[in-house]
Amino acid sequence: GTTKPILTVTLFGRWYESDPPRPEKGPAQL
Amino acid sequence: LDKYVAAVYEHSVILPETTQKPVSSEDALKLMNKNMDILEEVIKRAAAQGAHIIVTPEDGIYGFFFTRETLYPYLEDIPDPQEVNWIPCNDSQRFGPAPVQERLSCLARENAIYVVANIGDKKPCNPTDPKCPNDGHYQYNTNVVFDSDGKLVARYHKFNLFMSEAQFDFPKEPEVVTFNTSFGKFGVFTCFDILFHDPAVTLVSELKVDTILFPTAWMNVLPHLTAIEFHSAWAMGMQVNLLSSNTHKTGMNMTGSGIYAPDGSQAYHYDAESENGQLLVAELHSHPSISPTYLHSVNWSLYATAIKPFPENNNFKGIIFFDEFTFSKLNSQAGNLTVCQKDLCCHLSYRMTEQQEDEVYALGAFDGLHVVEGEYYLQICTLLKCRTTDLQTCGEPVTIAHTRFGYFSLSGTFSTNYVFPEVLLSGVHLAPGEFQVLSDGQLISQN
Repeated sequence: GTTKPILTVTLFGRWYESDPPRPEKGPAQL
Repeated sequence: LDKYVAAVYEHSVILPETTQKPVSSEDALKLMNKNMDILEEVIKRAAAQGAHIIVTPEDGIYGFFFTRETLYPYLEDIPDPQEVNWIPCNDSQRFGPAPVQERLSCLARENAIYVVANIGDKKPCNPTDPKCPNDGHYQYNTNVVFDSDGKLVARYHKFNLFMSEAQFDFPKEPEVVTFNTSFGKFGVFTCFDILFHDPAVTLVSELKVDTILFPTAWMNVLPHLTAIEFHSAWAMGMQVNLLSSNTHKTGMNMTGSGIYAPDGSQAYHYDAESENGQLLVAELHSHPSISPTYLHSVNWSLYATAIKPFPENNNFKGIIFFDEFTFSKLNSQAGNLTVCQKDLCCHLSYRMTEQQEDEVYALGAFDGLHVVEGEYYLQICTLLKCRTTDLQTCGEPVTIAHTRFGYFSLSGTFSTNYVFPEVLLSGVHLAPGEFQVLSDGQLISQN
């Protein structure tokens, strides 16, 4: 087993082909 | 060299005073020299421990909270190392005043170590250029690399700027920056770039770099986007070394640096308590793709699409970092469970050995476009501890757990083969050597 209890076990998938087109303008101010 | 020694430094950056008016270039340099005084000591320590290369963080020399105007005094003209052969330590004035590049170059040369740093580049542009900003120049968030002779060998302009970086421009096209050494081929990008295809995936999949250099100023977001968790997972998913150097600023949730290899973390640091910096040093394979532990191919959906789905419990909705997940509670001490959202079905087999009655775990699935601090498409399968026994808290950040698992297997019917395996333990710890990825796409406990 693991040395400590689990907080999270995750498969984090990135489906790049489904990303929207990149905006022409730069990022907005937060 | 078959192996080399890498160093990363998590730097508690000294910030300039917040001002609406630009400071003089002398005052800007004074502040940057204070940070470089600390980096100098660390570079000497790393070199004394045999490090071949050291990575320092994004914003690690001038800090943050700038406008476009207030950043300007901190910028230098950084030439393209593909076009010039330049050792700033020998000839600092060749491209205009460059005291920061000069000092970094001399530190690399005097300590015979590659130095990676993040500074600002300014480039004048022609008003006939329709994208030229009104103030007549571009300014870029820039990584620079000096080799052990002090020569500028790489310059990278950040492409995927984070939403608060309005002080910078992004290059027209993503830059794919690599350089060769006697200890492998290196690529470089910055912080938010890691969530996107270009240039990050291109560097690994097409240019076949061995190690990524990754200065970052990463704000941690549990449960999936904490620095040590996501960056170590990216190194495993991409089967590449990743030298991740984070800025240390606990008030902004910035901590978590590491030396990550395809088979797990070799060294990492996470400190949400103190304001101290930390140097990490570890040995890596120069060419991980020919090391014995390299996983040549994983089909991330093979197991999940081959098996008959397990029973689904009563599903419920929950939010993780603004995305609506479909969850299913783990109702018994051991079992098999499936939860689906759109095209993604996630399967979990598990056995708890020491279940705590005041803790609830849930299996979650998300298949959709994340649209908050950026727009990127995610497919996520996650087993997580809910914040309280109230199911409405599932997905909220949690740092402590007590329930022990003797076994787990997590898999999903992913449409992509770019999947990053994350395991985070109680206290925000990584678990190198305690889990493994099978070639059929199962993430399982090691024992």
